[in-house]
Amino acid sequence: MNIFRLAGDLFHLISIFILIHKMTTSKSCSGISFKSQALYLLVYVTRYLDLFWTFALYNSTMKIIFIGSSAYVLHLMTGPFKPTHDPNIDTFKVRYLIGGAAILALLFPYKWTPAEVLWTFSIWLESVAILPQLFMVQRTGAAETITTHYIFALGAYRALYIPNWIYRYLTSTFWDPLSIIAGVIQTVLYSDFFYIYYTKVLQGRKFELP
Amino acid sequence: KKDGEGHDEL
Repeated sequence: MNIFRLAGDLFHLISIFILIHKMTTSKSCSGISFKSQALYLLVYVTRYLDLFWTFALYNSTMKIIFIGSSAYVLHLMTGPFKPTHDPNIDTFKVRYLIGGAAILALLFPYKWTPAEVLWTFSIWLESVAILPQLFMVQRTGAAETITTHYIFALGAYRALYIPNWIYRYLTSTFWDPLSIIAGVIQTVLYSDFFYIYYTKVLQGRKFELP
Repeated sequence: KKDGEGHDEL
């Protein structure tokens, strides 16, 4: 474990807290993409199957938190706050994201075992899971400030894994090329959002797309 | 540790 990964996981927890806080205080899930949230549950369920045969206090606790919280978010979006969910602006074709991740998982897993193929699927799916959310923000042309903080924290989580991978490569010649490639792609997908977030939201202005 | 022998990152 290193400070970068710890900070990354902390940002991940913060993003989930911001999301749930926003939904429960505003009693609304407006501006949040259900498709992205559903993809995240799929990412966690397919990646954390090793909960059943490995145990590490930190990792197992975090895995349970991520699976539980994303299931809870989906419950909120399909239950109490369903009236505030507008599926007409959540139109990204997730079948291509799932299909692409599945193909890559079948072609290039570390090992052709069910657990490893699912893990690889999850890594690739996570790299694109934010696209429906970013696409929705693009379509509406703006986003609530709290939503931009959520997206920023979510992007910062995996961005911080990059120095973690560099650190681990330099200190222990460990490296996980699949996670690194997918993690870099994931972070690049946030880059225009990060730019607008930095130039707009952090200057105290509303998040509006040019 | 070789890849694929269990993943220790989230």
